[in-house]
Amino acid sequence: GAAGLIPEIDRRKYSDSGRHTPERSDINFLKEFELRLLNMFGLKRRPTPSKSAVVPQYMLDLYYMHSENDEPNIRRPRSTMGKHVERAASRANTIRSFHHEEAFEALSSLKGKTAQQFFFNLTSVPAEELITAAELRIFRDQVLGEAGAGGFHRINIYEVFRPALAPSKEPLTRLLDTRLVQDSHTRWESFDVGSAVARWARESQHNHGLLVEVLHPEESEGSEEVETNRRRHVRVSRSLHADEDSWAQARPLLVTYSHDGQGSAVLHSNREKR
Amino acid sequence: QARQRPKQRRKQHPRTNCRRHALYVDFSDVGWNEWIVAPPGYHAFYCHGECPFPLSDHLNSTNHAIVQTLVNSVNSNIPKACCVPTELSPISLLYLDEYEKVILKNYQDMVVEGCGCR
Repeated sequence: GAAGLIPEIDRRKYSDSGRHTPERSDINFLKEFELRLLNMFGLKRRPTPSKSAVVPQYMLDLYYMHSENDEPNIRRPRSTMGKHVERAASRANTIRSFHHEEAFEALSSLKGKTAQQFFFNLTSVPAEELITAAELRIFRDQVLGEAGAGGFHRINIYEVFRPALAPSKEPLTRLLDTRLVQDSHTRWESFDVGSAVARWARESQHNHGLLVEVLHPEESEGSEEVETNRRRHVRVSRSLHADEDSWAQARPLLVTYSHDGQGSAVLHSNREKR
Repeated sequence: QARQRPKQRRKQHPRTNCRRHALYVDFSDVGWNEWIVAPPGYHAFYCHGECPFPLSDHLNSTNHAIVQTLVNSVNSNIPKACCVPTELSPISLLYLDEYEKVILKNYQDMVVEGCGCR
């Protein structure tokens, strides 16, 4: 792969000298050359993602929304971004997405309430990057069947200041954002978690994660089946009934908007050109 | 007459003069498509060509380049002005980093928009 980095004319020079197998110094030269290119992109080494790596649809949507490479044959997905995203992207030149660490999640589901704790590892955000905004995106799936649809849920997003000291105890939290939603719709909800994430990026020791609480106020009125369907409406945990692929694209997503002080914002580039 | 006009123009500004040339960088050529999700490549362009004496307006020169070219015409020890990018634009890359995190980043000065003698 690295040999492809040498321009055609120089590749011919190598073959003219009668050397078919590159010497160690040539390989080192290529590695150094590639490293310089990667440094230019802000990377320490060449990324080697596994085949299981998932690219969230939201990041692809953001790319197509802001990309300058307008290729007419590619079908553009319908934009689902709100004005808050445009505002956040207009101040940032880097947008990062994070899935939570499933090993650290903690789910509690009590009568009329579901609470899930998420931990997002933000250590890959470089120190020189200033986080200007962050959103937690939660997917909710329409409740099927007339009997179950039409109910309301309250989604509360908390920052965890101190984890629960014992299973019976509550963690110490503060409310970051809240919304009342109707379960007859399928869509992503975006919650503002910028203040907490900006602090975690500066002081990672304060990162104890987020707590997502879903309140089901009308739960006692329905049958057991309806209640179960309603509980599945907000996708905060893996479902035993769904396949791996659906969870990969439906799991909560933390998106950070940051600027490293170099160059223009992601959104501006397109507008300036127009 | 209409057909002859472009020929006359070409004579005035030979194709060897400083201008922008096509250059497409294909990430799959170097195996970078493994981690760059989009785009598959991009039109980077490059600048190449002569900066002849006297520098005409379309060569997008500076006062200094005009003076340097003038001096070169009488003293070849002083090089001619160079054909370089005068305007660059950014591109957005969507990629997976070393930790498999998905990043959308705007990189400055990746595409040559204009060339000139400087």
